[in-house]
Amino acid sequence: VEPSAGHDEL
Amino acid sequence: MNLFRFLGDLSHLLAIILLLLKIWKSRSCAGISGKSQVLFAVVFTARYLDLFTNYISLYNTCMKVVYIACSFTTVWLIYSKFKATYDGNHDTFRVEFLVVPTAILAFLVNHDFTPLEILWTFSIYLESVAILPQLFMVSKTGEAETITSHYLFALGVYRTLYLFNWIWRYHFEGFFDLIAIVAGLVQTVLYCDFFYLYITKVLKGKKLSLPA
Repeated sequence: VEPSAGHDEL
Repeated sequence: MNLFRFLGDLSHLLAIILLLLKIWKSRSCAGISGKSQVLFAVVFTARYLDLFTNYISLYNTCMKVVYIACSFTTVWLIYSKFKATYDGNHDTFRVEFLVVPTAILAFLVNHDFTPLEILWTFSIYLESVAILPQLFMVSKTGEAETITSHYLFALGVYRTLYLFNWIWRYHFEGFFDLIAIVAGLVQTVLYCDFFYLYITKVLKGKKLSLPA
């Protein structure tokens, strides 16, 4: 899990 | 993006548009919980602040903008344009019981203690329970219009498809986001009772009414 990469789901 | 995720998004979009059209065509928001709709507007706003910080894809950006726009339009229809038809007397769920605990939980259990990440986490937790005022309203009045049932079903299907999407992503990409998965499970479970009623009644052409 890499939250810094951002969330790509809606 | 896999098929489950895409169909999940479409189902979510269908639910949102279905509700908007129902209110617009019937010029009435009777039977719709304004509180749930406000919660969803809060959910989208808190989650999609990354529109300003993080570009993912054109699809992603468009869907976010459409979700937010539709959501705020729905709230406006309920509390302003068709206010006279809003069934406030039956929309009595205490939303602070949802907002306060999910906000506290977002501060305690998150991936990263930054404002945007806490807001994202809050939106995930809040979304999982945001339908409760609507379900409470249905249980209080003992029935729901068929189109409202379709709306709830599409909304439930959306998070269920996301569960399959997460299984897929874990299996093929090694990706998993525990916060989203656990909240998504809770969200899906909340719809289970409704799914049962929908399949046994609404699909057989009956109006959804609860046993007295």
